[in-house]
Amino acid sequence: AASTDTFNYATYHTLEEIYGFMDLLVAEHPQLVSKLQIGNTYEGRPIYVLKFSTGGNNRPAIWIDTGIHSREWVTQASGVWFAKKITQDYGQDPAFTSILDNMDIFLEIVTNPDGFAFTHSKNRLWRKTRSITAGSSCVGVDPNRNWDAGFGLAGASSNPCSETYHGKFANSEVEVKSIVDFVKNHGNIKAFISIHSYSQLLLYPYGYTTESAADQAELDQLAESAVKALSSLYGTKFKYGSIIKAIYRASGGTIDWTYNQGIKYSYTFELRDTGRYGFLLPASQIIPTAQETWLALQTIMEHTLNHPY
Amino acid sequence: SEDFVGHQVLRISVADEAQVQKVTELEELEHLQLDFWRGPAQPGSPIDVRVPFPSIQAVKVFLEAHGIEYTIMIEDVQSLLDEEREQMFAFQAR
Repeated sequence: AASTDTFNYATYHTLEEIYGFMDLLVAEHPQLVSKLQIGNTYEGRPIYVLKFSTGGNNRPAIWIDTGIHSREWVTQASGVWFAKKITQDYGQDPAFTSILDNMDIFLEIVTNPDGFAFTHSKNRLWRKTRSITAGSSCVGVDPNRNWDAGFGLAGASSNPCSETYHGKFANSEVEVKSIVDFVKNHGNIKAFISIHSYSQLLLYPYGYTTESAADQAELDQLAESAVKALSSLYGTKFKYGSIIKAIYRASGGTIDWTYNQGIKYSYTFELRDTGRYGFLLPASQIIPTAQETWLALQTIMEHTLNHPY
Repeated sequence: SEDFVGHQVLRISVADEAQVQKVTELEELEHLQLDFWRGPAQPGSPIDVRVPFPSIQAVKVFLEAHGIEYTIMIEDVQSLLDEEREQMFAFQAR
């Protein structure tokens, strides 16, 4: 695309096209957007995070990531749309402008680049990383079971051939370790939102234990407001709740770790659909999905801004 | 590139915990090469599983033998993938 205005948000893109989009966006908005490299993947690809900032030093921040499970293509596509939306709304939408005037936003669009490249080249339904496990012919670790939160407990598999294989040790996957190091070094992230698909859920900790999160009441209330905002656009119905109650036991998960780091507003989205296409959501649904999700994200971001801790 | 001709995605409706356990047993049978898109959770929560063509008959017999209801969510995974790829190429061509 010649610019982010001519970029086609209503189709799926390759890793190269998405990385090219990032460079276009940075070039068009050098005062607002910068591209950080937080590491390299197992196969040596750069891992990029877009930073949206209007100044200040190490401001309180909001983290959003998409595509940690590579086959969930509507999430990376939504991440691209979010990036453009941020540059469009800043200075136009008063509520959003207030968020960016006081907080930074970090957006990691392709959180599992090796897996994503593999879905384009060899296996569209690949979910995990592409790391080699010594002693096994099976490849990859589930990057949403590899975090140091209940790592290795029930709710993940120790079988390298399983789709929910947790890896040999916590943070064994460089795609995970890169985020862990970034979050720890930054030290001022106040909301962490990891976006998956599908099944239309908004989830908060915990997944590895039935114990309620200390802020369960507030997280539940905010989730209710967020799904209401989401549903207001196209009527898409979301359920919400803790991971273990809303779906099943899952250990070593992203937001359990971020919550245990003290990031109170830790959420996972499971975007469309309800059970017609699954991971193969038609590209015609990318923009509506991103638009409705953005309303929920804004609800969480506004709450974070208005409830400093 | 991996090809998914004849693969189906079944949407399984489990009525009680015993049926959830039965479907979980399926998950452990590696030779069936099942890919759970939505894993076994709790009664009332749908389970979606991609079943490779060679395993379809066995899985359906197993589910029917245990009175577990299912519908076919995707008749042929490859045809959806082909549509998706065509859409991407059409855009790139334009």
